[in-house]
Amino acid sequence: QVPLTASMLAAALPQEQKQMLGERLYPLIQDMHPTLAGKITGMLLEIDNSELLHMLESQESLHSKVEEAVAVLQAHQAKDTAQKKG
Amino acid sequence: RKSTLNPNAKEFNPKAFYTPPK
Repeated sequence: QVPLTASMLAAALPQEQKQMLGERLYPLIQDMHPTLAGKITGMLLEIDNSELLHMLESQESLHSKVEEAVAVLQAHQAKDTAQKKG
Repeated sequence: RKSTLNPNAKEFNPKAFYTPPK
């Protein structure tokens, strides 16, 4: 698979750009969090494309963003559970 | 700093076509 570049993205429609980025990010995220990969990828896709491209190139920045997403997700779920309990 | 990530974001399905949030 060829690396995804900014010029490849620029040639695609906006909704295709997110799909292309998601297809690249998803397997990397799946390695870290298999059960949450779909949700985390969806959350990260709301970030600017230029930053997402950087994350595809930098394992370290992807890793820290994925951990941030997991923390946000867990905090959200904890709040949700607390609300249901009343 | 508060995270800008949205826990209510649409889940990415690698087989389906992504629809950006409106």
